[in-house]
Amino acid sequence: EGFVIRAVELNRSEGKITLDGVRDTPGMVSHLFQEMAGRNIDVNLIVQNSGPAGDAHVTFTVRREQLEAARTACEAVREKLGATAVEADANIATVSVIGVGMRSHTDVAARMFAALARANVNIDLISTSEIEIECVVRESEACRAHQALLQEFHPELE
Amino acid sequence: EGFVIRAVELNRSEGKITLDGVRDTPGMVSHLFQEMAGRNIDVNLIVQNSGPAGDAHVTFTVRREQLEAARTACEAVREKLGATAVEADANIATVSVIGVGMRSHTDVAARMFAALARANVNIDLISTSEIEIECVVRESEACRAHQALLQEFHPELE
Ligand SMILES: C[C@@H](O)[C@H](N)C(=O)O
Ligand SMILES: C[C@@H](O)[C@H](N)C(=O)O
Repeated sequence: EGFVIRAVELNRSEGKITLDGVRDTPGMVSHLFQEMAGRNIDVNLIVQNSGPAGDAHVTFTVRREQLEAARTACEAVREKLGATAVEADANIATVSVIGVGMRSHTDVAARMFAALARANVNIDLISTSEIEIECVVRESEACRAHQALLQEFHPELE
Repeated sequence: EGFVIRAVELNRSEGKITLDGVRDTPGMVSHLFQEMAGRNIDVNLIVQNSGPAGDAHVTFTVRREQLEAARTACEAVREKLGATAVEADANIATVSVIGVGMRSHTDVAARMFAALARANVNIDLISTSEIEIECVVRESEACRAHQALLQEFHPELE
C-alpha cells in the first residue's frame, strides 16, 4: 500500500458544536461559516453527513475558550439553517494518525479503530483526509485512546 | 491566520457507501473496516457523525470499480453493526482545497462553501484534516464545483 505512519497526535484543547437537521440545500454551510468568520471563531475539524430526508448533520470543533461564542453564533443562524438543535460539548479529545502516501486508508483505519476498540474507547466522530485520520472521543478516555494508538503504531514511529 | 493554499483538486473516480443507524458502542467501526481490509477494499474518505439516540452515521468512499464489493461487504456486517440501511452511490465527485499552516479553517471554509453556494452546488459531505477540506458533491455538478473553487482560489494558486 506504500504508506508510512509519521505521527500519532492527541488534542485535548477543543470542544465541539453539533447542528442537527440543517437544510440540505446550497448555501447553508456557507452561511454558517461566514458567521463564524465574521465573529473570528477559529474552526478546526468540520464534518458533515447528509440524511435521507433532506437534512444534514454538521459538527465542528473549536478551542474550548471559543466554545460558548461558537454556540451563540450558531443560535444566531439556527433558524436560517433550519437546524433543529445546536449542542455544545466541551468534554472531547481528538486522536489522529498522520501518514504519507495514504492512498488507501483501509489498513490504517482498521488498525486504528481496532486499537481503540481493544481499549474500550468509543469513537464519536471520524474525519479523514489524504494524510490523516482523526477520531473524536470523550475527554475522559483521551489518555487511554492515545496510549492505545501509540502502542499500535509504535514500531513505525521509531 | 498564516495559511497558504497549495492546491484545488477534483476526484471523479469514487463512489460512496453510507451506513445508517450504526450502534454507537466501541468496536463497531473496527469491525466494519476489518471487513474492508479482509476483502482488499481501498477506502479513501471516512466520515462519521453520532446521533443523539445511540446511533451513528458512517460514510466512506471507494473507487467506483470497488463500490459493489464494498456494498456486499457492508451487507455482510450490517446486522452485527445494528445498521438500519446500507446505501451505495456511484454518482459523486470530491472537490478539495489543500493548504499548509491551516490552524484555523474558518476563512478557507467560508470561502470554499461560499464559492460552491454561488455556483448553486449542494454539499453532500464535508471532511477535514489539518491541511485539507474535502467536499463531496453530485457527479453532475463536478465541473461547476471545481471551476468555482479554481476561480475563488486562483490568486493564491499562481
Ligand atoms: C447541508 C449543507 O452542507 C448544504 N448541503 C449546503 O450546501 O450548504
Ligand atoms: C459508531 C462507531 O464509531 C462506534 N462508536 C465505535 O466506536 O466503533
